[in-house]
Amino acid sequence: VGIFGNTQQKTLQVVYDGVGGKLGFATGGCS
Amino acid sequence: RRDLEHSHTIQVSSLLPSSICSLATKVLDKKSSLQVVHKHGPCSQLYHHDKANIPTHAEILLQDVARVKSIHSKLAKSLGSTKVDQTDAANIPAKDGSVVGSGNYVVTVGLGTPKKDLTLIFDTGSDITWTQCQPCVGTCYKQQDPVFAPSLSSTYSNISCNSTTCNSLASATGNTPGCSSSACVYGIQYGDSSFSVGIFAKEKLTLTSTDVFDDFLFGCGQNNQGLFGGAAGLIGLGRDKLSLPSQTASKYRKYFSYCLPSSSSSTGFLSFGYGGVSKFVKFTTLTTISQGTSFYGIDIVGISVGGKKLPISASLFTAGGSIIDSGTVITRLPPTAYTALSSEFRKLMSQYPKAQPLSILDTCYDFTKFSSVSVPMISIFFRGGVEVPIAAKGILYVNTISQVCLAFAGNNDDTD
Repeated sequence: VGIFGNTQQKTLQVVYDGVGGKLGFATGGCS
Repeated sequence: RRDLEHSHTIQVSSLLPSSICSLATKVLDKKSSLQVVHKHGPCSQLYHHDKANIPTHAEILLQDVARVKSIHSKLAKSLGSTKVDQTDAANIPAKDGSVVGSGNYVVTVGLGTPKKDLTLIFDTGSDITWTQCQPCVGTCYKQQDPVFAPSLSSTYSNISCNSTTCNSLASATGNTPGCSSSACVYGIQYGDSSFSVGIFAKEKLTLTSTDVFDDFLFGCGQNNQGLFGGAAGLIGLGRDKLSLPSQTASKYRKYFSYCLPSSSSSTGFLSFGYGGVSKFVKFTTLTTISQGTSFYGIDIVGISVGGKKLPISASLFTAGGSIIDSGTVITRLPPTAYTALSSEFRKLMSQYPKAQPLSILDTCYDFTKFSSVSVPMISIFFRGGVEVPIAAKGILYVNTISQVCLAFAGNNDDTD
């Protein structure tokens, strides 16, 4: 598999919706 | 003009992390939020406790290779084939690296009554939450926090080995549980021989002062080996029913989010439930990898570099599938996609002198003669028309200013 690693996730807000079966991203997530 | 619109201008001096921690200003729904810090940065207590043993970047990348091998291996074989006894782990040699010891992020939670604070690695690529426990019956590594003592907690109890809860460990750990004096014995191994073995138990878990969970199932590790960097254990955020999101589903509906800080000298957060999620969030569909259902599968469909979409078919990515993992440092792409990415990146970075490769990173530059640099923007496209622009700090992996590398790598085979 390909893997989306944590360096590339930096500063994004990564949202896991396990019940809805969705994964979300928002830029500028930490500040 | 295209260069200006589709590139990051970065002050070279900002590439290296500060030696002082700066706290993020973001105020989240504090009720259910934990602060996230890099294990080896100045915001972490572990850093101040054990500065001498911080791994080099080359070591971190080698550990990352071990983690990726472990993930590929897990997906390549069927689960539940190995029976674990408490005594077995003592005979497993731990190498000088650990999958969970790679460039990971930690949070602090409370366990037991009275509550004891524990700094744990958070990991979306595994399921079981465990911490080192007293008494240590095998090997235990050095950790920053006092080791959890179940005998001093009024809310601790063992899980019986004849219970369905005990049997559910097989899918969460990949190992059939064992039995010791009627207590359920779990064992989890992280691919490069680092491991935790101990009693499967339940205990009160305090995430924040308002978010407390009775009877949280966790591993009370009595035999643990690996370079965990002083962390007291690990929080498993995967999709198995024993993971933390599953065990707290009645409150949070398996909904959580995090932000990893831009550098090891700043902080991020891990938040449970719907609170604090950006209104600008864009969603893609989670997929399931049949051989590893606890991973969070995603569909990458394309990549752009410097505003230009790479000429690669979406089917190249879907051949092997993809996952998102908080514990893997460097994004791995099918080799054909990586070659196209690095080739375009090199073309747009041709004004900068090249530097030696750093471990798995083969596209590196020497910025010593520059005060600022212009780096092409990179976006990853996910199924559903979701474009995710990667932050400048997510495009480059900095060893020193004279060795700054493109922070992507290729798998061995397009079908990996």
